[in-house]
Amino acid sequence: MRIERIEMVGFKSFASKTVFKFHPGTTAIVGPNGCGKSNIVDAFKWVLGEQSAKSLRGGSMEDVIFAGSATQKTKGMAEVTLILSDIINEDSNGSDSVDKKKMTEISVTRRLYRSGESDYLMNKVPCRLKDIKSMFLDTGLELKAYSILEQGRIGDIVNSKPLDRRFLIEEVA
Amino acid sequence: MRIERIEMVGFKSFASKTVFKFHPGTTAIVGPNGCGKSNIVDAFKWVLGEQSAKSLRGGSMEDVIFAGSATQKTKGMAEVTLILSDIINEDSNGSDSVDKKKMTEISVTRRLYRSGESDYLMNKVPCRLKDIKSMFLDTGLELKAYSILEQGRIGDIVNSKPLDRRFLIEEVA
Amino acid sequence: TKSRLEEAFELLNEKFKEVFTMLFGKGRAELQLTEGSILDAGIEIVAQPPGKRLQNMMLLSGGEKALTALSLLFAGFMIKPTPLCLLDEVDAPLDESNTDRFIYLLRELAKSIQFITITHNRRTMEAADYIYGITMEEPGSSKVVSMHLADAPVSTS
Amino acid sequence: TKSRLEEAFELLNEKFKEVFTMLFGKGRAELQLTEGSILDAGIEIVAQPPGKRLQNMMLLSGGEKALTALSLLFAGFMIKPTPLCLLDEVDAPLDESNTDRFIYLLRELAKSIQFITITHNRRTMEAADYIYGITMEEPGSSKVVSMHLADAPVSTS
Ligand SMILES: Nc1ncnc2c1ncn2[C@@H]1O[C@H](COP(=O)(O)OP(=O)(O)OP(=O)(O)O)[C@@H](O)[C@H]1O
Ligand SMILES: Nc1ncnc2c1ncn2[C@@H]1O[C@H](COP(=O)(O)OP(=O)(O)OP(=O)(O)O)[C@@H](O)[C@H]1O
Ligand SMILES: [Mg+2]
Ligand SMILES: [Mg+2]
Repeated sequence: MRIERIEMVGFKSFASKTVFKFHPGTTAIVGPNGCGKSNIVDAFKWVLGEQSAKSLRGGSMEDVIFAGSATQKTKGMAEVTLILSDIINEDSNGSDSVDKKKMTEISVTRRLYRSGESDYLMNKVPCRLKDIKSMFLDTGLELKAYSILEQGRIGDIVNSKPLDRRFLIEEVA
Repeated sequence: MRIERIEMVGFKSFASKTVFKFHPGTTAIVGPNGCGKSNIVDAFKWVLGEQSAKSLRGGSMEDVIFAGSATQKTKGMAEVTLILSDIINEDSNGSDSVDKKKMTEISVTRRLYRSGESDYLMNKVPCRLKDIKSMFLDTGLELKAYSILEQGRIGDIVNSKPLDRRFLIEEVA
Repeated sequence: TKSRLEEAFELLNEKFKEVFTMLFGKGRAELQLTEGSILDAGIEIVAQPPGKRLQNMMLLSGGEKALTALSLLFAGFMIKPTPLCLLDEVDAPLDESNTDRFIYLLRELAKSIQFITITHNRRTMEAADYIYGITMEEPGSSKVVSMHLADAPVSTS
Repeated sequence: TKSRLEEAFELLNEKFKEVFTMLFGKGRAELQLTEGSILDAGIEIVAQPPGKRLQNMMLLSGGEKALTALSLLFAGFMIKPTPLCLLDEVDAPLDESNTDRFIYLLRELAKSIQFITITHNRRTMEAADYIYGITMEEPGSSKVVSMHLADAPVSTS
């Protein structure tokens, strides 16, 4: 399975709709301090179900909604959509015909309104967070501790206590 | 008053005697990862009386003594000398004659042996740490919290709690 | 289960040794379990960069610690990869030769996995297959500029 | 004494506002005392980089936080300087324009104070009056190479 693209609007500094298409291989994201690069990492964590505002550098979850700038008004909602493609068997009767498999796009959307109301959608249809989590488990997009290495946090594993590193054994078991 | 130079031998990765002469203005210290640049900062902190091995990245104070390398044996002692120059009045009778002032070099040395024995010397004469600390107070070399900005620690003051920043008011009062 | 964890630890240790030596160019390192059963033991890191004696890990330099951390995390990654890996300025403390080895490893792993690296490092940028530039021409509001593929001329400034 | 501390805080706040705007190019910031008497209040930092709305400081980027920290520490430094200031890789998270403003401030302060900057950043190196290179030709053992004054040709690689 692969990540096709991520789309966001009203998420942190991304006021207007922004689409990042992901290519195979290495993609570098560059730009000056404060232009929004790490906010893209936050968008990933958030659409995958992050519940802690602190781990997104916020005081409350409302902090992820675009708060306005010198030239733009604040927004009422933050929305991030992750589009993946996976090879799905079209028929589930276990037949061997290879042409029954096809590449299918799956989209996962998370929305948060200033009111505090929040939605999850799969393929644009409202669902619950647990439906999204179980879909990720099936397709293997469950991200591991080492899938996202955050800015300034790389030293943590070296500075932490031996017991705090145990999780790595679990991750690869 | 000004710092003239720092000399070290057997201190961390500086096995052989090394002299750094300090010039006015900005001096850049460069080199590959692990070559010893931050060890020079540790040498400064240590010769100025640092008591915490942890703040020098060690487990015990003995860790500052050169521990050997692939090609060199371990050393039995670490020694760092700081040489300052200050304008001292030669006569203390309050006379106005300007030519009575002269530039004097003051040297402060700290030694540590593997046995755990340690010495402080001022102008090569054994003394106690408190003599050195009071000399620094007189000459104004008392370093402040903002005199040494350590690697990876620059964000501390921004990430800490408001009460942890109080010390700044004291430092500039 | 005990044997499943023991097997996982062995695999992690082997991979870690391999990646460490690859990223440092030479030198060696290993993982050790702290006392007790594997069901509750912690992981001790023993690292010896090229040419140096074995010492307390905390004495390592900023760049050496970062590279050791990357070795451990990449070791986990190579055993149980995920389709995507996001790296945010992990190359910041690395000097030029360590950066080059890091980039080489990245490109090897990227043959089967999508990597996104946020970086200010010119070498890392130049080694990428694609580059996205983020700007704030409109103050406080981020926009993406799709810059160039790795084979387009990169201006050096 | 209460008034001595109040005076010190006022001075620190004024300097901080000044240095912040100088290092960021624009934008504004200030310090605020938390509730209670100045004898036990803490310092709150309120920072607004150019073009942005005022928000919780923790939302700032890595580079913005580093520059805000430098503004506060340099503000203290400019009020009560010490003969020497040692900076170890403080420019690591800064982009090119922020690095240039940081270098400018450093050179201004260096007219009366000795600065030692450990850096991997080419611009910072090139702006220094003197450069010392540290090497480990003999593995595990550091040596100094006095490199060149700022007016000697610096090889670009
Ligand atoms: N809800 C929000 N509304 C508007 N702006 C926001 C919001 N949340 C965060 N920001 C802004 O986004 C900026 C941080 O962006 P980000 O951390 O992505 O920067 P960066 O490109 O990673 O920079 P650096 O290179 O310094 O790490 C901050 O200036 C912050 O004020
Ligand atoms: N007592 C000692 N004997 C020998 N080597 C030591 C001793 N203490 C520390 N070292 C070595 O010094 C090295 C660290 O040096 P230092 O922190 O000065 O590097 P650096 O030049 O600042 O690198 P970086 O650019 O990565 O920050 C480590 O490899 C460590 O093993
Ligand atoms: Mg960032
Ligand atoms: Mg260092």
